[in-house]
Formats: sequence, structure tokens, C-alpha cells
Amino acid sequence: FSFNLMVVGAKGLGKSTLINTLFNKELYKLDTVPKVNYPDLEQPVDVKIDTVSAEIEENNVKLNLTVIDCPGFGENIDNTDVSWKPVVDEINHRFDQYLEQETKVNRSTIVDNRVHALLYFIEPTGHSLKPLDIEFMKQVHEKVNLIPVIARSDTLTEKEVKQSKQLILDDIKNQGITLFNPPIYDNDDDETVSATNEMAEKIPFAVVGSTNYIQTPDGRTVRGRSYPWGIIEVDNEEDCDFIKLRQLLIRNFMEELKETTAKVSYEKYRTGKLLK
Amino acid sequence: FSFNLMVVGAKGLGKSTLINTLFNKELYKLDTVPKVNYPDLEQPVDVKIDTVSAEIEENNVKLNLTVIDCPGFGENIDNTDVSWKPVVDEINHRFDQYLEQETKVNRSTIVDNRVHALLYFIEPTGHSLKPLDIEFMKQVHEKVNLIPVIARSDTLTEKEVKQSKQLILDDIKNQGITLFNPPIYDNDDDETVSATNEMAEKIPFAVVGSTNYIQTPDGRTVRGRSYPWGIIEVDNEEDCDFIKLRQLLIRNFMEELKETTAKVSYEKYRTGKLLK
Ligand SMILES: Nc1nc2c(ncn2[C@@H]2O[C@H](COP(=O)(O)OP(=O)(O)O)[C@@H](O)[C@H]2O)c(=O)[nH]1
Ligand SMILES: Nc1nc2c(ncn2[C@@H]2O[C@H](COP(=O)(O)OP(=O)(O)O)[C@@H](O)[C@H]2O)c(=O)[nH]1
Repeated sequence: FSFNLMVVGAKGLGKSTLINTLFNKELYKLDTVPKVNYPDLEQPVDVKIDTVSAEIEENNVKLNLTVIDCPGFGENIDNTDVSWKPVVDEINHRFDQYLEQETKVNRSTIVDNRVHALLYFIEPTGHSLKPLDIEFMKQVHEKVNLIPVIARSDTLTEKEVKQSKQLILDDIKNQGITLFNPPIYDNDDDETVSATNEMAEKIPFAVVGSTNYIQTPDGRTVRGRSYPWGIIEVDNEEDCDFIKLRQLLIRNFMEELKETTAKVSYEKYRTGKLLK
Repeated sequence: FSFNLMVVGAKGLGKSTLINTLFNKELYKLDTVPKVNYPDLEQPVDVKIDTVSAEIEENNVKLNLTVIDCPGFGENIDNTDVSWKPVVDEINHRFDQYLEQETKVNRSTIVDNRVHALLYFIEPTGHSLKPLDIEFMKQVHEKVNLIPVIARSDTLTEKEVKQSKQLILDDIKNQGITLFNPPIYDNDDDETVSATNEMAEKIPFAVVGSTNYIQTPDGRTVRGRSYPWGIIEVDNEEDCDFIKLRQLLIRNFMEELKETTAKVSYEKYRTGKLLK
């Protein structure tokens, strides 16, 4: 069982923290004493593609998880092409790897390295999308299952989260961007249908991440962030949509994500390539 | 009494909110129902220079406040030049206006439109400065009193605020950027000296803005932001540095800001211009 998750967004949006939180594993070392990286203004910042793999256990199933991170995205003063091209190249490269394996005689050992889902982190500005967000999503939405999240959403009040989601969804619709939509099946029971609808309505998920365990005033130990004015609990659905994201990505729709990648995105790519 | 404050930073950093909070006046209409502005990716976003003026009363003194806002800053996918040039041009333009008035015969009616302070809003990423932040600050720090603030700082825990400030100050020092430093005078009493030091140590100020009055659980009415997990109070020095910023900008150092503008920044500009 393998799953390949790509994570994209500007620096400082809590991506590393969220990944560690999602999989309850320190996949990324969070800087306890962050180092200053004096950016050299003369040199453009390259977008690197970093992969980190780990074995995760979910519902008693062992999972080979690979997270593909793209540090440097959006870091430049001039982000034309240089931000999204390396990411799109990586997605295509993984399709090509699969295509190559498919054409071999012995196909029993095919390894699926294709990107099964792309988490795109949106800055919590309270406003609509930025041009870079839109341009990036347009470049990838037909190649991957695109799941946008509002990063570090504890900076927005409940009312601001609602407004933000509306603005972002309007922008996405207006720009013709397609998002991954958790499917409902004919044989789903009512409970499943309503759970799927509840989850779909929360997109873009307003997420908060934390691997710190803290004590609440009423004595519980929770994952969260402790401020002088209160504690936000990551696993509390009143505080953020983290649980919903985890359900979509890991518990309920991982197979769907892999399936649409194989049957839709990959087929589209393969057809496009063979027609050239 | 006039004071000209320039405000610069990416969209969504709470600039309009903070200005309204600082001066306790609705200088900027905060979108109650924000409109989507579908960005046209083909057209670069121009940085506009918007001024809004109001009469403010502070310590029983009437003040003609002008706030110069620069919407569009950092909005583009390619922000080279297009982000800072209009801002630098505006600062220079106001110096030129003053130079022109100075050369007239009747100087009794000189109007001081020069930029007395520039509040630069840094994104609360928890990491060090971005290339655009550095490039912008280098372009303006010798022309204006530069006061950086960490925007929407309620997204950072106390520990993250401390780390952030350290990283940012290291970056600023390493890049040779000069900030406005509230001066200490020989005739200042001990209380004033320690108050000035306390204020200077907080730079870059971790700010939070809000013009909403809310009820605390213990029955007080405060300006703040209400989250499901707690209430952050803008005027509470435990929660953020808003009060310190207000003291620097309005209560204690407004005269110094105008004076250094006249005697240092303007003189440097004038000399540079006359030598050409
Ligand atoms: N307010 C808030 N801060 C967060 C959250 N997740 C991470 N952070 C903080 O944001 C900063 C950047 O986090 P990091 O995971 O390194 O972001 P990355 O650069 O996108 O990988 C750190 O100071 C984190 O502690 C969150 O959900 N909410
Ligand atoms: N967390 C937090 N949000 C804020 C703060 N100030 C403003 N906001 C919110 O941030 C969003 C953008 O604020 P706005 O003042 O329009 O930002 P501007 O685009 O920089 O002028 C709105 O949803 C505000 O309610 C703050 O201090 N902390």
C-alpha cells in the first residue's frame, strides 16, 4: 500500500507542521532553533523537490507514505514560471516513470510513484486568492487531485473563515479550476452520504497543525497551540477542519484518490503524450 | 500639526484594520462583505498610491493625519521593481514638493507632505524575512523612518514571536538595514529612559488590530478578536505590542519622527539632488 502526497505553498504556512500532525510522525524536523538563511537577492531561489518517505500504520494497515515537498515555491521576487514549472515537471516525470514501467514485459513489479493528491496551502488573508495561487492551481488541477487548504486558520475568526471560503470558492469557480470532490456512491448508506457531504462542504479545509501536547484547563491532554488568551485544539472540529482533512486524505478516500489518479489524470496525460 | 504615515505590506496583513485601531477612527472601510476581485492574470497589478486624511485629537491636540497606503504591493507574480518603485517615487515626490516650496520667496505657508514614518508589515511566518521584504526595506530605509511590524501576530505563540523577532532583527542587521530608533535624551529621567528602552526592545512590534468591541468572560468591554478558544485583547500588553507601537508613533515620538525626517532623511535627499 503506497500513497504519494505532494505539498505546495509559500514558506511559513505550517506545511511541515501539518504533515507531521496528519501522520502523527516527525516526518519533518521542525526547527526548534530556526536558522536564518540570509537570502542572496542576486540569486533567484530555486524550487527544490524534496521527498521524504515513511511507513505509517492506519486502521491496522501498513502504508508506504511519500510526501513530496517543494521548498522555494513563491520565495522569489519574480515568481513567473520558476515557481510552478519544477512542480509540474515533477508531476509529469512521475507519470513518465509509470508509463515506462507499463511498457515493460514484466509488469508485476510496477511501483506507483504518481502524485495521488496535491495539498495546496492558501495564505489566511481573509481576502480572495492571489495571482500566484490561481496560476499555480490552473497549472496542476488537470494533472492531480487538487485539495486546497486555508493554512494556519487559527488566525481567522469563525466569521472570517466562512467569508474566506466563499471568496476562495468563487475565485476557483470563476477561474475554471477543478478540485477533488469526494464521490458519493449509489450503495452508500444515508450516514455515509451525509458524512461525505459534510466533508465536501468544508473545502477548502481551514487547518491548524500541531504536534505539541498541551494541558487544557479542564485537565485533558490535547494536540494544540497555547496562546496567552486560550488553547486551540487541532483535533476539535469546533476549532478547525483538521479532522475533516484527515478523514478525506487518510481514512475514507485514499483509494478514490489513487483511483482517479490512475483512471483520470494519468489516462489524460498518457493520451496527450501518445497523441504527440 | 500634521503627520504623514506611509503603510506598506502585502494584502491581507491587517493594515487597514491596524490603522483604524491606531487612530480609533474608521479611516478605512473594512469590507463587511468583501468583494472578489478576480485578478486578471494577463495584466500586472499596479501599485497605487492612496491617501486618506483625517483630523485626529490626541492628548487634547488636534492633528492632521494623512495615511498613505500602497495597495497592490507584492500582489504580482513578478514583483521586481513594480512593487517598490511606485512607493520610492512617492517618497521622492514628496521630498521634491518640499524642496520646491523651500525655494519660494514666501515660506511661511510651507506644507510638510513628507513621509514622516513608514510602517512595513511583515508576514507572521515564524521564519526570517522574505527577499521582497529585504529588497523593499533596502530601497527605503535611508529615505524614511522605517518601523517594521509583525502583522497579525496573534497567529504566533509567545515563543514563536520571540524567535521571529530574533530572526528578523538578525536578517535586518545582516542586510545593513537601518530602523528608526527611539532616541534617549540626556535630560530624560530614569522612568523615561527605561520606558524608551522597553519600547525599543519590542521592535519589530508584534501587532494585532481590531475595532470590534467585545465582552470578556469577566465582564469587561475591550477591543479585540473573539475566537472559539479565547479572546485576544488589542490594548493588553500581555497579548501583543499594539500599545507600544501606539506610544512610539503617536504619544511619545511623533516629534522625533518629524524631526529626523526633516534633519536627516530630507537633508540627505536634498544634498543628493543638489549634487547631481
Ligand atoms: N497559527 C498557526 N501557526 C502554525 C500552525 N502550524 C505551524 N505554525 C507555525 O508556523 C511557523 C511555520 O511552520 P512550518 O511548519 O515550519 O511552516 P512551513 O515553512 O510551511 O513548513 C512555525 O512557527 C509554526 O509553529 C498553525 O496551524 N497555526
Ligand atoms: N488574526 C488577525 N487577523 C486580523 C488582524 N487584523 C485584521 N485581521 C483580519 O485580516 C483580514 C485582512 O485585514 P485587512 O485590514 O483588510 O488587511 P489589509 O488587506 O492589509 O488592509 C481581515 O479578515 C481582518 O479581520 C489581526 O491583528 N489579527
